[in-house]
Amino acid sequence: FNLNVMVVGESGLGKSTLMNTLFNRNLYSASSAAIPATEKPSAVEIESLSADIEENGVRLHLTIIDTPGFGDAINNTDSWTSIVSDINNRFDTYLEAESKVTRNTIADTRVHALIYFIEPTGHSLKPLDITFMKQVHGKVNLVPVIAKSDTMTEEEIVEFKQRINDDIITHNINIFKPAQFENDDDDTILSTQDLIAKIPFAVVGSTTAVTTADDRQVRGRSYPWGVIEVDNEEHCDFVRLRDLLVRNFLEELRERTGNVLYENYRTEKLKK
Amino acid sequence: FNLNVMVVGESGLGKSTLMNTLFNRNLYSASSAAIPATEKPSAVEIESLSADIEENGVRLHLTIIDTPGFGDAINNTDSWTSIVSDINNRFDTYLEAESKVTRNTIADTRVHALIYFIEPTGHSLKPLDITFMKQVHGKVNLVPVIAKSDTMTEEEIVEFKQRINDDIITHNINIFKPAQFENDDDDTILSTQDLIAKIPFAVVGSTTAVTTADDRQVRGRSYPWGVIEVDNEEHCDFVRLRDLLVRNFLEELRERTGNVLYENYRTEKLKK
Ligand SMILES: Nc1nc2c(ncn2[C@@H]2O[C@H](COP(=O)(O)OP(=O)(O)O)[C@@H](O)[C@H]2O)c(=O)[nH]1
Ligand SMILES: Nc1nc2c(ncn2[C@@H]2O[C@H](COP(=O)(O)OP(=O)(O)O)[C@@H](O)[C@H]2O)c(=O)[nH]1
Repeated sequence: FNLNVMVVGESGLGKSTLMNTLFNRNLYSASSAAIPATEKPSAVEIESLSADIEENGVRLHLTIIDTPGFGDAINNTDSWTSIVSDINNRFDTYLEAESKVTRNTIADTRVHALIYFIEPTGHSLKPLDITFMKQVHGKVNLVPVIAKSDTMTEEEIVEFKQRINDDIITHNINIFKPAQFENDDDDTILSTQDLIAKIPFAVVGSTTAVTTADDRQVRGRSYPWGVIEVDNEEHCDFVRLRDLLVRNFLEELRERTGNVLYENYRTEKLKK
Repeated sequence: FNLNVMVVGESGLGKSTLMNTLFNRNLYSASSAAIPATEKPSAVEIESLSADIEENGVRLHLTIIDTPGFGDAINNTDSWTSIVSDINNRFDTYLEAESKVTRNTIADTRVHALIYFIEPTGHSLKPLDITFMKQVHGKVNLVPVIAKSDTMTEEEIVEFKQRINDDIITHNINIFKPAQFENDDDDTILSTQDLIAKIPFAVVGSTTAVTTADDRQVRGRSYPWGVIEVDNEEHCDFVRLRDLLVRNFLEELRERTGNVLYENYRTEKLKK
């Protein structure tokens, strides 16, 4: 079945690398690294990349919807417009298809999750972050992540997450949180609560193999002062993001899109 | 005598920390870290902080001119205007004073160096970086630095510096480079060339003492995967920036401001 993930954040926050890391393949090459500022798109573009992958024995038709140009201009007013339009267009496409054929033959191209990359400033959310997230939180499962979190020490991450979560509450931003059910077993409840407690996830991405001080081969980044391991939960929250997106909560993301977000859109649209 | 350093870059690039590290004192407290996005200034402000310090036996009246708000808004058009005005006002103040009193009693409040913080995206200069630097390179000794360079591996820094220097050449941006004289001894020539080769400096700042794996107490940042040392030339170019600003080339920065940049400004002004 389909999994459609939209990726949003200014250039250079490791978005391409993170997508390659999540799905363990070079969906994005390093070539885009060399585009000079003057040749970058002057408006936000929408680009899709699809691949058939297998995760945990489940075969997925994955589509990553990239949004190059967002946040990169001198004037970023309305930089969210083409992104919101794309999300709406996908709902409209589904709406139209629903009115014509039996539901279970419709290809689902709706956005199931939007990963929003927060720059690791160490302060709090930026005006653009807040404005953007408010534009989309009623239309997508919003998953904010702290980009390139290896920039921050453990204490800085704790404080930064606290301030981000304060901003999220202050501005009434709706973040995707996995549901917890009364009849879940204790292990599930604990691990879900533990996952929720780490939001927004502090992520690091890498598809390069590096050697640790104790001679293990791991995915990570090698610095003169040490090696950060992407899959090490002591080093960052990558594993939790992967669990959220492609393991434990994949079905929930798709269902909430169909049963809640799409239904809201449809209701709003039919009112007009 | 006076040393006036202007500091420009978006919020969260470690500017306050770097200034505290360069001059070994808490000029800036951590309080500004907690200002929420909605309470940040909507225009770029100019704020000065002064301190009497001693560097290498030389007593300096140091002034840091901070520019909070630059690059932080959704729309950053003209975010350079108040900065350029401030630089010009300082030239005008000197021009007026020069016409009244004997030169050697004038307090020099002109900007002797402008440190511009480049976000460590790993790609190339951003449109705002290029536009800003072109606005000021004819008026100040421009010293671009790669902020929070511990975000990048050694290879990434080499490639990023290459692309930045390509952009600088493409856009004819005038960066401050220490002069090299024919009668310099070989050691001086080599160390100056070595300094120039490292531009833009990849810097890291810290006023916190941390303990290394081999039990040394150093200024640095402690991560679960290792300790980066600010004063270690294998880890970053901090020492070279410090040499440029407060040791070997301090006099050259002041002289070039007075003999070249100020004279240009004066000539342009008198033409009009
Ligand atoms: N420190 C750090 N750097 C990263 C990380 N992920 C990617 N990078 C580097 O950041 C630069 C930009 O990465 P890229 O994936 O192209 O970012 P994008 O512009 O958001 O797609 C490259 O030099 C990457 O190697 C990360 O998790 N931490
Ligand atoms: N990775 C890294 N983080 C830094 C560095 N310098 C400062 N920081 C952290 O970045 C955050 C913002 O620093 P600050 O000096 O307030 O940045 P400013 O907004 O530019 O003045 C704080 O959490 C600092 O501890 C650095 O060189 N490297």
